[in-house]
Amino acid sequence: AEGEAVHDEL
Amino acid sequence: MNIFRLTGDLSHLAAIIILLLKIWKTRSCAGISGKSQVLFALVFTTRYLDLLTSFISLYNTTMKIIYIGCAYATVYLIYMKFKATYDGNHDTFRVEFLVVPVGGLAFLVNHDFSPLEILWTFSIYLESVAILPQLFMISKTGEAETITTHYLFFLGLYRALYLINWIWRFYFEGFFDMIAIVAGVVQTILYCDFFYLYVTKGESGSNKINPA
Repeated sequence: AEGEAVHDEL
Repeated sequence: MNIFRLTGDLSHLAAIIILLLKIWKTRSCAGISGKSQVLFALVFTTRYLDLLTSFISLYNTTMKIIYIGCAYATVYLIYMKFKATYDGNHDTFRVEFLVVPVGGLAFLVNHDFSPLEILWTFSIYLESVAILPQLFMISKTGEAETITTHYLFFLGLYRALYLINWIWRFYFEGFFDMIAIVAGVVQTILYCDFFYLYVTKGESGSNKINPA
């Protein structure tokens, strides 16, 4: 989906 | 990436490796909650599904694969290879009391009502309480081996470092993830009592921790 959060932490 | 985040990740990795090596070297998983380890495997699986959809960095991908791999290796050692040493009689925490409410909460409180995002949220909530079967087991038997306490110490340290990481990121990057922060605070609080015992009992030269 558009604007979906990217989680850059583990 | 800041130093707190990096040392937090490395502390997390240390905890996972310590547990895996302890079981492997002693050929025994006595005193280890298999239920907590299954929950952690579930946490990593549901959180890192984005391995299939988005690439963040080589570091990110590598660590995710190592975490997932180690989690399943630990579960395998406990329930298959060294099953005979698994202390199931004392591992009696009812995990459905964690998984069901956490699943419901992930549906209700999330950033985006999409399958991947709900699973990510589920993993965040579940991680915050996944250690409870292990802590319950220790409180039941009244003691934990030294290595097990080191494992818990590094897991708790990882959480504490992540909290500092979030404060750092809020001030310097404007980054703020309410779900991760609230769950992270809850998780860190669960370790506080253990931290206190680890420090006080650890200095007394005793190799046992009695949480009672």
